[in-house]
Amino acid sequence: REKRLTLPPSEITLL
Amino acid sequence: PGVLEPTSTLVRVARTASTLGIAIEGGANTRQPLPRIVTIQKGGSAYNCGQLRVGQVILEVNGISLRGREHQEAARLIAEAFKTKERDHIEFLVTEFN
Repeated sequence: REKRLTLPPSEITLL
Repeated sequence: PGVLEPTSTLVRVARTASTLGIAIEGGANTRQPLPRIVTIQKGGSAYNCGQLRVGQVILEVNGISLRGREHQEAARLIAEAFKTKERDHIEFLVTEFN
């Protein structure tokens, strides 16, 4: 499955 | 048998500064399915604690699992855990492994 490769990068949140 | 439990560590971060001072990336439906620490800001509570490291993945906050939570929700849970007046600390379950 190639599904994992198509997942988008995440945004970054400062806490 | 045959399944290795990744090492996880419980880290208690006292509220020693007005900010927690970590940046996280990741969450459900992204390439990084659990939130990962990407920055620790000098002078923040996390920095002062001395036990959190860049690259660690946060599995739980105050006993709440972050598995399956999208980025915004995971960030909200951590922010709320830091703000709650019921405790003077946050507990993170972290692992070095992705």
